[in-house]
Amino acid sequence: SVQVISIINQKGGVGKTTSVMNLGAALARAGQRVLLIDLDPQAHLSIAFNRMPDPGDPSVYTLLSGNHSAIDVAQPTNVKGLSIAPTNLDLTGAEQEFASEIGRETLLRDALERLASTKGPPDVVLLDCPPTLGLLSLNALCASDAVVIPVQAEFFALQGMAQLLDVLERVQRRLNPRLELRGILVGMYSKQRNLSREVVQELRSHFGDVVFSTLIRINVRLAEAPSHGMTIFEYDAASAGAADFSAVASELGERLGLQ
Amino acid sequence: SVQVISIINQKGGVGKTTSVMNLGAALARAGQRVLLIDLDPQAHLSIAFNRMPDPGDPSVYTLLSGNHSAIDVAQPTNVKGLSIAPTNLDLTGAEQEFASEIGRETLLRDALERLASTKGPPDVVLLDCPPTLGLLSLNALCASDAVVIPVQAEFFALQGMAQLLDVLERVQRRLNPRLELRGILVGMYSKQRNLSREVVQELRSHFGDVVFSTLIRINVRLAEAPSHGMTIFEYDAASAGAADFSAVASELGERLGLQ
Ligand SMILES: Nc1ncnc2c1ncn2[C@@H]1O[C@H](COP(=O)(O)OP(=O)(O)OP(=O)(O)O)[C@@H](O)[C@H]1O
Ligand SMILES: Nc1ncnc2c1ncn2[C@@H]1O[C@H](COP(=O)(O)OP(=O)(O)OP(=O)(O)O)[C@@H](O)[C@H]1O
Ligand SMILES: [Mg+2]
Ligand SMILES: [Mg+2]
Repeated sequence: SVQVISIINQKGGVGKTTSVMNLGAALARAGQRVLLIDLDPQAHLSIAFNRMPDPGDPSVYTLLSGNHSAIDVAQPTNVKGLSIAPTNLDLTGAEQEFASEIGRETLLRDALERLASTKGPPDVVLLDCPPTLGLLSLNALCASDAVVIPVQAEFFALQGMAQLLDVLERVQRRLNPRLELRGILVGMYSKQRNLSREVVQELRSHFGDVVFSTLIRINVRLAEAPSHGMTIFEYDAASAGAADFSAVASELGERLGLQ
Repeated sequence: SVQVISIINQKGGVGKTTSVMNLGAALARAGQRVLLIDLDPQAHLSIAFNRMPDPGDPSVYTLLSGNHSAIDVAQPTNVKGLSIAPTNLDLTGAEQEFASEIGRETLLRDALERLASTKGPPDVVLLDCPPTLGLLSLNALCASDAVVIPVQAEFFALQGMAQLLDVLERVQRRLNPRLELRGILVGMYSKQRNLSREVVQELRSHFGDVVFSTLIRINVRLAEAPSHGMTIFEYDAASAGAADFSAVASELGERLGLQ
């Protein structure tokens, strides 16, 4: 069956898009069929893969509007087994536009339910969320089996967690009982900083094993790869960034029971 | 007269809040009366100054609702001459709540116009914007004389600029003719990275002198200071972070014609 995972944190710039790209690629390299979905109107994931559709073309916007299926919207990437359902700036007005739709948080779930009955569906779907807890993020959570929260090992990281967990709990209770927090991914980690070590310690004492044991270290190769339209594995497979994301992909695969 | 400046970029985690805190402090230390306004429902600026109001108390939410004046909401900080109008999670629903208000983008402007006629108004108001181009950011732009855009010297920085400039142009044309882009502030800069140097070069070739000559270098002290409830100047006045923000404050003061 298809495992759908929200990569979510309302804090900006914590590595959601970087994690979706590279976790997706790592899982695909380990033999999984992976579909990435760009739910951010800023379309950075789509831009990073050089797959941003022209205005009006099939995109996550037309998917949510019900005008195209996930198959129509999905495109292959340069990584075998890795596809992307990209978006463009058409998604910018989506939260207002769909605000008065009945069941407005379930538009993505509907689109993905039809995916499971297609020929050769993905094993894993990763949802790249915008830095908000608005309608697009709620659509992600309603469509998901699992949640992974990327956090930076810095002060503001812990601030937003309480609010995010409250939203998860409400979605779980009112809209999607199968939703489960499956991982907290610490990123942009630099072990030389006292602050980084303190934040990781605090996360581990609060959340225990939910925190991935792998920490994604600060690695400039991760920031450079998208400017070449590549994941870390095509750009620099020998880098610390590649090693870290491979390790997280294994941990995640185990937690999800992926074959 | 009161100079109102939006610190805005829809990209997450580029240093908006860090810049508001530390530019505000630098200007106050140079003798300006400065008011910071936290327009982000995530309230990080308010948390950093340890001034987040309890739910229901005077806050930017009650300010925008018209229930309190800026004077009611503003509080002193530990820095002489620096005040903050803080917010709390009450602001989370604001964009939906005010969506059908007539002149919904002008709520902040109204509140600040009354400020100019009070006793001892601020010289400078800095507006900390959320990572979106929604109603809260539009309120900031409508209320502003000037715009400063913090950018990270990384790949996605340039991606969002076109869309942001388009929004500025539309606000200027339809709602606020005096709005002017007064600065692009490059932050989290590390000169050892080729990518950083290339991005700065590209920004300078596109925007010329609008780009501040001072670049804010990556400096862990800037990330640590808020966890102690301090600006960089109380936390480590000898740091590169303090030096860089003092330098930007001088450049900004010159551009705004501050005495
Ligand atoms: N481990 C890392 N080492 C170095 N740079 C990183 C790392 N992770 C992410 N970055 C860089 O940090 C910036 C922010 O990361 P990213 O865009 O993935 O965050 P995000 O959470 O998706 O942001 P947004 O909230 O705007 O969607 C990007 O320029 C990215 O390349
Ligand atoms: N020059 C710098 N050197 C080191 N760390 C920095 C620097 N500038 C900002 N940071 C850190 O980077 C993180 C993101 O910065 P900040 O919160 O100011 O960005 P933001 O644009 O306000 O984010 P958001 O979009 O979520 O509001 C914070 O943890 C901050 O302390
Ligand atoms: Mg992103
Ligand atoms: Mg901020």
